[in-house]
Amino acid sequence: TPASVGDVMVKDVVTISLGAGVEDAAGIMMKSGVTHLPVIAGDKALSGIVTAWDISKAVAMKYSRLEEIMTRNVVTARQEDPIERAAGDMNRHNISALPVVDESGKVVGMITSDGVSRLVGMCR
Amino acid sequence: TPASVGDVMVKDVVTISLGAGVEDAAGIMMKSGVTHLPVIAGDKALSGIVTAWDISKAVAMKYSRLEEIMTRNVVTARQEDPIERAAGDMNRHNISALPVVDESGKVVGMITSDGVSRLVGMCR
Ligand SMILES: C[S@@+](CC[C@H](N)C(=O)[O-])C[C@H]1O[C@@H](n2cnc3c(N)ncnc32)[C@H](O)[C@@H]1O
Ligand SMILES: C[S@@+](CC[C@H](N)C(=O)[O-])C[C@H]1O[C@@H](n2cnc3c(N)ncnc32)[C@H](O)[C@@H]1O
Repeated sequence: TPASVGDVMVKDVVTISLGAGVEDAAGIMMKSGVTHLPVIAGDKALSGIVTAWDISKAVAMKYSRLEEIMTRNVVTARQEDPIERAAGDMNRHNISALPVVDESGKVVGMITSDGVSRLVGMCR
Repeated sequence: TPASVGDVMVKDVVTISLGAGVEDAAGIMMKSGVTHLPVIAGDKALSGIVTAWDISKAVAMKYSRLEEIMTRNVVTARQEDPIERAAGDMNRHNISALPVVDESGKVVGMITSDGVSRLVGMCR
């Protein structure tokens, strides 16, 4: 079975720019079928993460700006981390996805609880 | 390790009534921290499912009624199913949660890819 985050992560990560709005984020999630978007600043730095759950919060609280709902302190993973560590981190923080970053902090992938769950599904 | 869906499922399932609106669904998801709500009709029957992804779709398309966004054909699981089967079904349909129903079709739990991923996290 795969041993590291790099074996399971999605490499084509759908992201959103820091200046975008809640409706932009909702549109990107709808078109691409994803629920977690890393927020990227102009200089390519990871500035936060916004999820479909945050969109629900925006609807309930009538927010319209990304800054009002995105989470700034992002929990991330590294490609060489063992899968168990990423799964444990997601469980501990009650989150469903971790951006995978390289040593310079650039987003190179995304590991999700869906991806980890798929491993279990493969044992049939 | 746990062998069946019943060992991993959440038993306190947060649901929503068929007559509710998109803003109600968003409020319930925000307050309870969940992203998947089985939609229950007056006679307790499972009528559909609505997720935070559907709320994103509602924001992008400017929908306000649950019927406009909920999925009616719900993929479900049974308590005695093996975990691998539930994980395989979620993967195949690109979904992150399955309501668990009893022989009369009543929702008795919810299994999520988060719950399955947690098993992997426990191996550390
Ligand atoms: C507590 S989780 C609950 C719902 C679901 N488990 C999920 O991940 O969307 C929702 C919150 O977690 C935040 N979140 C999701 N992934 C994150 C990550 N990798 N680092 C930090 N926060 C994250 C979102 O911004 C959102 O505010
Ligand atoms: C294709 S998934 C993609 C996002 C993510 N994987 C999720 O489950 O929310 C989103 C769609 O799947 C639907 N969905 C989620 N769980 C479902 C289930 N158990 N049965 C049928 N449809 C479901 C939602 O209503 C939503 O329209």
